[in-house]
Amino acid sequence: CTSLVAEDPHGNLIHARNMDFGLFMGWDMKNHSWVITEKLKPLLVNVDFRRNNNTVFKSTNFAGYVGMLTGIQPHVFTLTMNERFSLDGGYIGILEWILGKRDGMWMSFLTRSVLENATSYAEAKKLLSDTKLLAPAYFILGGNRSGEACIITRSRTHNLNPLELAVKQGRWYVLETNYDHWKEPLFLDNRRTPAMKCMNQTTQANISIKTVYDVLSTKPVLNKLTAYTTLMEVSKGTLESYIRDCPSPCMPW
Amino acid sequence: SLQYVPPYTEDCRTGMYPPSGPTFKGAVPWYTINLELPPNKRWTQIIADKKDAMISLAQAVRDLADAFVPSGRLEELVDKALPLMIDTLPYPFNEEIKGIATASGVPLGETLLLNIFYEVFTV
Repeated sequence: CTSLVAEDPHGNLIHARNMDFGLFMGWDMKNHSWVITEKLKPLLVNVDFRRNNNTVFKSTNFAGYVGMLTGIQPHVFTLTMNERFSLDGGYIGILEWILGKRDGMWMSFLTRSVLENATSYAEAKKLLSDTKLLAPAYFILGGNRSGEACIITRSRTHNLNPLELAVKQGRWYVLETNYDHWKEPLFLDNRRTPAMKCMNQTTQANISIKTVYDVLSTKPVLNKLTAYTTLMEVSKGTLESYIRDCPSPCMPW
Repeated sequence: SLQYVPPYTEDCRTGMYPPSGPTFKGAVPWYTINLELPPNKRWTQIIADKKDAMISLAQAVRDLADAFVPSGRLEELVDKALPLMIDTLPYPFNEEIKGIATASGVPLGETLLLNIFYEVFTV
């Protein structure tokens, strides 16, 4: 996965993501594709969650999955999550849960609760930073004011090295793939460098939904695991999602 | 231009929006969910439209499980043990998952597995 939040020269925030999923779960030799990734694409739906006939939040989901991986509370905040690998992983959380120690939260139920109930960027950030989890994760959160965006790197119990937007210091976007931002990504799976290269080449002056879609369409940021691309603009309250394909030659991940 | 060796890095693409061409496989359809409905009824319309795709995904995951554990024990574990967990999950998610299993016809254990896949997959 690649998630990013960028601030344009007018202080508008653009939040976008490639959802890459299905690694090592069956390779289709004939079609050069991942079996599970291809099975997930037809399940994609955009959902407008309403109460009293008013939109509470909007999301892109795989039908049948009640948790949230990508969503927007229009005019309030935007949220995506990327997978984080750690030895202190979900299997330990599940074991604890089965043994009756249930003080942690399932990752996707937390993101769903935040999108449904949080009333501000600050509240969402606190919940995503402090709630104990069953599995580690990256939460990429955008607010509705200039400078409001961060990468929350979560272990099951802690929030590690939060990274914030710092436009005055030249950090006009934050970008997360699947590696801790203070470490080098695995050289076999470095999608961070090409994505940042294209963001820097675009420059803040030219950042928009269109140019962010260009970045997320550049191999290997776009790869055989990419099921969909989502583009969100909190100030407009919009969410657009597109089912993707990566024509060969293309990285498997 | 593209380097013809992994990771097949391209020059930064431009002019890709609005989406079209070989990297675009279609837009994602919109649905509305009424949060005032009982949880087990909220996803009914979506699942009615996506039932076949859900069943196809469930079969692919079953095939994967059988590839790892040919005896079928893993699949049996999912179908027999996981449903015992459903009411330990927080409300309303447990009820929504039950409603999805009923509407899709996918066994409850497999529908639950789909919903906790993130934690399971870290294994």
